[in-house]
Amino acid sequence: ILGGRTSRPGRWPWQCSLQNGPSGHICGCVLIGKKWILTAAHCFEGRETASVWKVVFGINNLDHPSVFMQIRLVKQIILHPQYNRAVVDYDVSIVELDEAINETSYVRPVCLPRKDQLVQPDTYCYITGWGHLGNRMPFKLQEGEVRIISQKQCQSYFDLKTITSRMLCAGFESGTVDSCMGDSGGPLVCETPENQWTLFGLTSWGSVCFSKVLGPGVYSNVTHFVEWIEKQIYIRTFLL
Amino acid sequence: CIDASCSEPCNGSPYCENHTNGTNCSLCEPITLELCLNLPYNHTVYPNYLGHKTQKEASTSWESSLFPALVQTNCYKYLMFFACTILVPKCDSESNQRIPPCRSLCEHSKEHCESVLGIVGLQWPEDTDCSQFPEENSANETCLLPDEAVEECSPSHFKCKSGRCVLVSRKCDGHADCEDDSDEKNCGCSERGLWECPVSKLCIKHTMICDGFSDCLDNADETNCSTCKINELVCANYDCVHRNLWCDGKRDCADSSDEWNCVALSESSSSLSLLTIHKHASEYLVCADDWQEELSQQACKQIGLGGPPVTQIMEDNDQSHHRKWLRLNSDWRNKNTSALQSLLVKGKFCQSRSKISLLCTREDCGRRPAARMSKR
Repeated sequence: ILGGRTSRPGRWPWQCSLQNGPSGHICGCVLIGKKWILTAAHCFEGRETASVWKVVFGINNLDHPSVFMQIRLVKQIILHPQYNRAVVDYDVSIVELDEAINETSYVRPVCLPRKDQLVQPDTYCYITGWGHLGNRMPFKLQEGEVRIISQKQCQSYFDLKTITSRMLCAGFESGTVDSCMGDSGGPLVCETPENQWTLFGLTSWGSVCFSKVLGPGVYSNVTHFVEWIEKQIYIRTFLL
Repeated sequence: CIDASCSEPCNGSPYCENHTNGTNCSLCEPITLELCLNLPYNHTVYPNYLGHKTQKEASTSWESSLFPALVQTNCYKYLMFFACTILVPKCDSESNQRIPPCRSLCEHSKEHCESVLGIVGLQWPEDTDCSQFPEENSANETCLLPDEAVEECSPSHFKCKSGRCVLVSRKCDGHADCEDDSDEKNCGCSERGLWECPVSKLCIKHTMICDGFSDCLDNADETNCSTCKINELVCANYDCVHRNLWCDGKRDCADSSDEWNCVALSESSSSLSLLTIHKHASEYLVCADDWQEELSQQACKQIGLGGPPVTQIMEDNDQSHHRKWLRLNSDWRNKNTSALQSLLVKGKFCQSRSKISLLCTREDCGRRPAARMSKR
């Protein structure tokens, strides 16, 4: 996260770290059910085998495992069938864990939006992750407050790319607060008036975040995928 | 390459098999960088003249954003050709070596376009020192010059009638970007090889029609996608499946859509909702005979709600005899399935004449622990 701050342990209990063998942290992820997480499809490019991954929950400092930490292996990876790696469209995947997590105050699922629940432009939401800070990689989980940007306004920042309805933009024109490499798959969450945090975006792509080219970050629009996500979980829980 | 193994990036290179020292072992590769797909050559080799080690690195570089933006200013006819010769250098198929642009091409590009960049406070890319490229009449080195057939615009650009290149995203956007308005002419979907949504007039690719995902605002791209027989229902992927197979607990549509939304809660006069099952394309109530609490739990879970549920057995006062019932299969415990609809069978009558009502609760989510207070 660029322009964010170190977050307090336990503040984002749905944030998880997707790790791959010796490389350690590769992408962020989000807990949505006791056995299910969401992340970006592009996190699995060239690494689609479930057995090479582990998921770490309840952690703040990647370098110092906490007593609240829970680790699970990956049972299966479900990439969105329309995922297009060339234009990074439909950048979402569902991961089934080998075993359910134990719900604690440090490890809890986030709410998914209803399929008609859209987040309005100019709403302020939060992004979190262990991605690049612009000059180094952090050990501690970072958080940043970003503003939701309309699709039309967002398109004006990206001449060579099409912003589709599967994408959601958030951030600032000046790029002051933005997600960066290593934050992919992590959450963009907004708080509802009932004090419930709802997942509206998954960190997906943007300009090279510490270059001269700035602008908002682009997130997978979770509202667009809710029906697909619920059906995939249903099929795999009750039918297969 | 002293033994059979090679270190990166030479691994797999035919040079290694010759037991050479493994230098200069990059091979020609097909050009994939979209900006440069209309060059008079098809193969490139890395590193390029900007120091990028791969095409992926080149595609996300500052220069691959800069040149397409600059080419729109019409500062030099062959700017895009020059940009591509340094981003994806031509590869000589015999030597696997890169072929540079000629010095004059570099100098003309810089001479015409550097000042345009200066107006917006940007600098000409530092790595493009023209003296590194050979003169065109150099005896021992070949170099690239554009010929008449060279495309002035990249595939990401539209060529105005005037010859200027404007970004494809600006074509048919309601604003004239070409001096002659040619980017706003012939803007129908069919002229652009696309399909037009009947109401919203949105243009979509033909591959998006009947792909299971709604792209037109009114879903027109996903209608009339199958012709099922009268005794069949259409799956989400437009296969046709017999009505009797719908919600039988087994997957009959390839995408499992025949087993979606089989269990539901319907409106009721009390605070609890009636448990209804959609089976064989009809709606059924569930008879309370032999009902077990664990089945209520199962029903809530299948609807996507949590528990523990509240179950109420309600007497059915409907005397019309048109009520459709499902009964619990006497052998349900031995069934190797977790789908509730497969545990229920059609019954002639419901002995208790009572139906199942449920109250399922939504599992908690999205809550953070309260912030700890500390006295100051």
